[in-house]
Amino acid sequence: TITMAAIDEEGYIHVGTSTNGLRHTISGRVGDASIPGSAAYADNEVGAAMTTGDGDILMRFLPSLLAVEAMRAGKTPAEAVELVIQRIRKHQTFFDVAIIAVNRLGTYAVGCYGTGMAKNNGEFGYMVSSPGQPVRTEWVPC
Amino acid sequence: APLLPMVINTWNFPEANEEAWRLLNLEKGGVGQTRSAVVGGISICEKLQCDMAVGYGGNPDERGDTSLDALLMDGGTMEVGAVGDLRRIKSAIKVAQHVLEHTLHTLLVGDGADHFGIAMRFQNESLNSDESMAIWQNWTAHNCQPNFWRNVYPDPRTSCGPYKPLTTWDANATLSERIEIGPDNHD
Repeated sequence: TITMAAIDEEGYIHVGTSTNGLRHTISGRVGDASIPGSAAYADNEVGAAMTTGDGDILMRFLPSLLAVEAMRAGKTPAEAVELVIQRIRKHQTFFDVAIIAVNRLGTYAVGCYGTGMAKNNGEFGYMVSSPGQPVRTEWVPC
Repeated sequence: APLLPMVINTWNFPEANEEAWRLLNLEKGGVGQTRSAVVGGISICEKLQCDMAVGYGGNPDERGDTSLDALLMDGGTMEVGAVGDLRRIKSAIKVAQHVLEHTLHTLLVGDGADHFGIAMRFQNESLNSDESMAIWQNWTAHNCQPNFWRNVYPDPRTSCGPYKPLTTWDANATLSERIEIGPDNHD
């Protein structure tokens, strides 16, 4: 899956997702990438959030909506990301998720839970572009 | 330094981010610039089959077919266009964009999503590849392990289907192991 957000200078936001899902799923299965509020959500008044992981678990919690609503309630992106992970942890012992929360001003935080999301030395990689800095890969430990 | 504009995406897919960033700056101040950036960036990943986790030819289902899910959301209008279980069109994000821009619906799935995309003049073509067929054949050769079934017979932990539901079971004992999530196998 790729999930992406673009924000312009005025704070206008679009988010998008695309995936071929998990291997060997039962035919007819739809993952979380299609579900608003699950793999992605955006509200110009607040910011946006995106997730990736095991969609059958994630879509039950609408984690991107949760993160955006947490920021609307005053939490920082880092606090919003942590809140989402803890919410799922209350109910799921084993799961994999990486979540990006970004507020309407461009401040962002990334959280990762589960070994499946790690691609490089136990870390999850994501891409960022912003003024004055080249397109770059950043990593967060899982 | 100013933080905006910005493009951010999950996984280290540089080509997608670079294309979105190029479009965002190319159309600076233009109407819908963030939309074209997201659609353009994700389209690159669909074409490149990023990590075989995006686009055609990856992660076949238990029948051996690849299907695609995609979504586009406008944070200003809160409009959403999405498709699920798309099986005959490679550009899922652009079909999702057409759902957003040319219908009053939010999510189209399955055959209906394919029919919609074809009506919107997207090419009707198989999403399977030699690689996805090889993955599927290897899976069937290994007794269809792992899979997503539980509380059915024959035992899904040792046998392929077709399965039928068990009428009684021990809920604690029959939880099958989940497929391992990884960089090339995730939603």
